[in-house]
Amino acid sequence: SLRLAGEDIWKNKTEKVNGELFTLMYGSIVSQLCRDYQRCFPKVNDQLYTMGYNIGVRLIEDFLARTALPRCENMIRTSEVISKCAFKIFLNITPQVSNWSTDKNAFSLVLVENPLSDFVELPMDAMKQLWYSNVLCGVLKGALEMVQLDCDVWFISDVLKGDPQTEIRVKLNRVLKDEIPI
Amino acid sequence: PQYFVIIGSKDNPVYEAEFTTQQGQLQQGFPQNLKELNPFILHASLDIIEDLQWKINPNSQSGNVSGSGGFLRSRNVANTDNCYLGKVDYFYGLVITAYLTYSGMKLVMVHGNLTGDVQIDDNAVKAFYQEVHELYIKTLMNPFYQINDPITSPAFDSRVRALARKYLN
Amino acid sequence: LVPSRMYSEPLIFKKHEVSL
Repeated sequence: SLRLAGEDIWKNKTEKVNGELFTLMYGSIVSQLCRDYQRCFPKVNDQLYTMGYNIGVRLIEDFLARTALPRCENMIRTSEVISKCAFKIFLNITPQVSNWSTDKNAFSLVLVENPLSDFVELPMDAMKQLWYSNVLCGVLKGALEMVQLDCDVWFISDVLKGDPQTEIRVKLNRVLKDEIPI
Repeated sequence: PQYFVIIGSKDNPVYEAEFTTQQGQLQQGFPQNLKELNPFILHASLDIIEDLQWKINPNSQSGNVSGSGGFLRSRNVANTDNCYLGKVDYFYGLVITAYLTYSGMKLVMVHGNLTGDVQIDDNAVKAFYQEVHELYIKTLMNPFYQINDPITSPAFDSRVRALARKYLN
Repeated sequence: LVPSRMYSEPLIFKKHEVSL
């Protein structure tokens, strides 16, 4: 039902834009960041993460308004919502959920296709350090924080670096409690 | 054999390759003295190519041009494949063909023949240029590639050579 | 050398849209 809901929202309730435009814009942002930080790729990764975080804390509002989904009972449900609804609605992709930890608080998202990295070839010096799509980790971090889930999100592997697949790891640290105003 | 170059908007070589032909068991390229002249031969044809590039009149009668004439003839002609300029120059039995991309990159090739006069199959050469143009567009889509940078990707080189084997030999 | 994928992806027939 989550998959059907995600597809229904994508088809009928989402205004779409050409994916190449999105890809080229993101590519120009990353290449400009590399120039601005004089090819210090750890700083570029941090900046992409921060940008993604700022997007995520606002994007969650749009997501909840579109889907009207209730609170998830556990991380399993959360992972399904992320992969079948969130990624579908915003990027029209459905990553696979895999590699669950024994306590079911950590999982991996395997991106079979990634519109951010279409037609991208990393330069040799960036291949070891740059996580090209790190904005996605920031978005997930920010969005989950707004629904009281303090998570660590990071890249495990990326096809742009020659790895067999693109994998993002999501690990729940703790459930946040709302602070009651004084 | 052919000598193929992609020339940037500042007349800088972006990509160079020599394609050899199979003669029995041997790969035959240009003779050594001609190999050194190829860049100069191509460079000499740039004026003609640029003249065609900015020519508005589609019915060009000048020079050694065969094919469809000026680059801007799409204003008057309904077809869309006007990038291929055909044979633009000759040099002692060698033929120079050219193709212009929409951003002004010049794909130029010297066609040699070890035995006699050069026979150009326009359709095959045009198809080769169009496929290389597509590869170039994919290179441009890479955000880490700056326009006019040399193309050093081994994947690009191997694909261009495969296209040359398919269309030119 | 990491094998390049970008030349094997189709240019014209690759239809992809994202949410505006």
